[in-house]
Amino acid sequence: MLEAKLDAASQLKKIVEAIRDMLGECNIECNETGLALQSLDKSHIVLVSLLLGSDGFSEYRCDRGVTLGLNINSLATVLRCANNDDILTLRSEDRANELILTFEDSKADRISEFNLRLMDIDQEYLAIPETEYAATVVMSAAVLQRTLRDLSALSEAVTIEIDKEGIRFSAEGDLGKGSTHFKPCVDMENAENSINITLSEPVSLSFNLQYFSNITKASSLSSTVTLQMTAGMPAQIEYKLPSGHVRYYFAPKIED
Amino acid sequence: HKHQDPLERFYNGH
Repeated sequence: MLEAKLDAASQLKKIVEAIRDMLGECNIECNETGLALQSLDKSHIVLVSLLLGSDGFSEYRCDRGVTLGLNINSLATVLRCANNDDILTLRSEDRANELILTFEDSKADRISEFNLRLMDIDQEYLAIPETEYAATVVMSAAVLQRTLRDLSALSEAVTIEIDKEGIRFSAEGDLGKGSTHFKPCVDMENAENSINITLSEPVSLSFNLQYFSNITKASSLSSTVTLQMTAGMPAQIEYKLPSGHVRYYFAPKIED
Repeated sequence: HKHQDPLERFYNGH
């Protein structure tokens, strides 16, 4: 059986908000090390990989592997019934067909319980090799989100160029073109505003901005984001969690 | 023209 407790329901709410626009139904695999999910979006442009280590829960128990086949939008609907600071517990018996969620407000002596039906989901998995990327950029998650939002007013696509001078985002559409360039920098007072670039060779890739904007909904999970790119390969975009990560593999645009 | 390529093009399914 699985029993996993979080001190604040907001932790799971934010994670679900970060993935729900891309995923419909998917399996969450639970074992003694934690919860994991790997799922492709409908168009197979983005792969979401979520890892929630058992250390990230205030209490965690999972004696044997459990697969939770969930509709992510149904999960989001139920989570809306929890207050952000409620204590949240996830429970599922072995071979059960439901996930039980309880939301507790210890001050008000309120306990709500919801049972979510589980599904048998036949899911595709992709084998993602360990990759040394040509360029790695660590920057503020909020700044990335803002930059992409600004450029989406111009075009459906953004081009990202990384070289030793910095990282440049640019877009071109009917009304004109725009770009934002960030130089590498160290901000001693606000470390999350630093921009760190590790490079073995310059890279330039283009991406669809609608998908990118869905990915940056994970910005509420982490102050920084790690962007990794290699020419002609999907980018890896990672938001670190206290124990785990939400990672996106994002297929670039390719010349016909 | 550019188009978005699905991820299977890059990674083998299993």
